[in-house]
Amino acid sequence: KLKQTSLTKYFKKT
Amino acid sequence: MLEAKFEEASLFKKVIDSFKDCVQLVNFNCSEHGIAAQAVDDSRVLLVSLSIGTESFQDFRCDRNVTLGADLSSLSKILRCGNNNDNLTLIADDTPDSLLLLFEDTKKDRISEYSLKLMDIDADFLDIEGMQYDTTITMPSAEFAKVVRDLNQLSDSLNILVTKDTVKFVAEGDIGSGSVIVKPHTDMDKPDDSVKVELDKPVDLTFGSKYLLDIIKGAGLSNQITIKLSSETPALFEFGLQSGYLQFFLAPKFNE
Repeated sequence: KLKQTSLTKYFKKT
Repeated sequence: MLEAKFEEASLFKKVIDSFKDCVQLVNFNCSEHGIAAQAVDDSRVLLVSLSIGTESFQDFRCDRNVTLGADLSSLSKILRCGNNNDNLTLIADDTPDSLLLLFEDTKKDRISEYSLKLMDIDADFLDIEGMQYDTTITMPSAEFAKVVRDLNQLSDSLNILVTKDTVKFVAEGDIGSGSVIVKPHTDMDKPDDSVKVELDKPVDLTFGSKYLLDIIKGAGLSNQITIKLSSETPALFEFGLQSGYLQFFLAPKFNE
């Protein structure tokens, strides 16, 4: 089963 | 004071139409370099990054940085009131409550003026600079849009596999499966029909089809799309403007 990842896992808040 | 004049309203209309369905509230940051925006969809899977450089405008003046917080569905309503060939000027003061949109049909001497109420939008800004990618694909945007639309019928996920010689799109669903293979080639007569693949490492990634359907709404902006993929970072889908770009960053799906 595929799980959708989130952008916040990769990009830091500035 | 911001005064940004598009020779044709159609450019700004097309840009807004390209991402108004995936994000609603957007801060447009205006500076001497042009107009830029970044917004993330509610599910935090898709990020839109827009840059309209000053060269895209007939006239551009921005004395001081100004942020225009807009509801895109409202902005889009107003943009529909102007004709594609009208001149469109965006006007705002340094601390604006509203944005003035001026449509001018110079042939018919018709001037239409609309005011859009602005909002304070509290949005996170994500650092999307300096990403490394394993492969860069450049292909006709219409062809990519067709692949996404076709394979979306079979599955809610689209698998993209890139090797040196091929880009393979695969969808596997309940009713069956489908795949489209695109090979790099150069079209001398129509360069925009060419497909180019730069590869550092083969890539095998899967994305949610519903987000790809949002992304291909930008296909009207540019004849070509640039796709950058890496197993380490979200994919980048970019439509170039005459000066600037519309980028979509999409987080992949992985096996649990």
